[in-house]
Amino acid sequence: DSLLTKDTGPRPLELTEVFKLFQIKYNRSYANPAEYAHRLNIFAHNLAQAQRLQEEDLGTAEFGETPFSDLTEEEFGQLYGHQKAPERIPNMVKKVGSEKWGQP
Amino acid sequence: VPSTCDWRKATNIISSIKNQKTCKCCWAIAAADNIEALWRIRYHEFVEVSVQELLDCDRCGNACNGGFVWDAYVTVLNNSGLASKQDYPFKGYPNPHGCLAKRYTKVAWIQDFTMLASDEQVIAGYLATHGPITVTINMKLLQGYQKGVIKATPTTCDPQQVDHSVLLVGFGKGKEEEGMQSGTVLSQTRKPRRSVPYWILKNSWGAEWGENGYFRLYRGNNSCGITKYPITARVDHPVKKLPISCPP
Repeated sequence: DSLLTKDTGPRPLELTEVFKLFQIKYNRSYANPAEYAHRLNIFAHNLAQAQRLQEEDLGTAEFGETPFSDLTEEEFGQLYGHQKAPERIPNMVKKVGSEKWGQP
Repeated sequence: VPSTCDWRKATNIISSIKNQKTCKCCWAIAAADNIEALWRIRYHEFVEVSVQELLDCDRCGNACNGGFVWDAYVTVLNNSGLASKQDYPFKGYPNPHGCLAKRYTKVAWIQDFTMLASDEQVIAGYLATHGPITVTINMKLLQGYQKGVIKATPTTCDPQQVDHSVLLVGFGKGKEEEGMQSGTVLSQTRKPRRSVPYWILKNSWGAEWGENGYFRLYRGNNSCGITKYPITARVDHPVKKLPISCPP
């Protein structure tokens, strides 16, 4: 569902500041104000997600801003993940021998 | 199995972090990293092999659209080895002229490749006595990862949905002093001090990401499906193994 929040009020200053720093750090620019707003929403969503992961993680990992913070999970998967590995590795060895009984 | 192992501490065994950029070739980079490390361990030769050859000569022709490490090893066998990165440099897109492997001298080759048991102890033992191994994991939690040891559960990171190949280069057990959490927007939270056994993995997203291009996964609960496809090349004939060991 849409990441666009219903909230139309002014965003906390630091989020847009953080986003501006993100753009500078990773050399990001967006084609138009609508795209900027869309990416800012995704960025906010991903930081909130990072906080949730941080709380959920049972190890010592820290989550937060990364070079991929302006991508949705789907975009990230499409850009960086190869297709899902098959349930089993394709059979490398050709079937040896003939199907017919008794044939060498 | 030693208690710790970090091939990065051995001189000239692990090459620098690569960056796949917009080419979905983690599978080719992981295989190339694996062959480079094994070749350096076995022959003490510092080779940097061509990832582009694996893309252009891949029998499935997937190039930058994803692939599997076992296809990369078959490509190496079919082309009798890998050219150097200098001769056949990475472009990040398929070569319009197709496979150029025949043009270049091969600087490294393999005898075979093998898949290990899906057992973290077996994997650790092989890693410590033979060298780095490729593994394929579910990369979902890596998008927001900054540092530390990720300890996932099947709910937070489905171990069956593996979609990203990387190189396993070591393992450890850390006393983790968790300071205040960094980040302006994220609230300040402190994680308790705890000791966690972890894997050390080399990624292919550049050195700016994660822990200088590396990341760590909890060792012992098949975090993100790490035991599903542990695959490695064999660069020497199966003669009596020369004793090698991983730096602690």
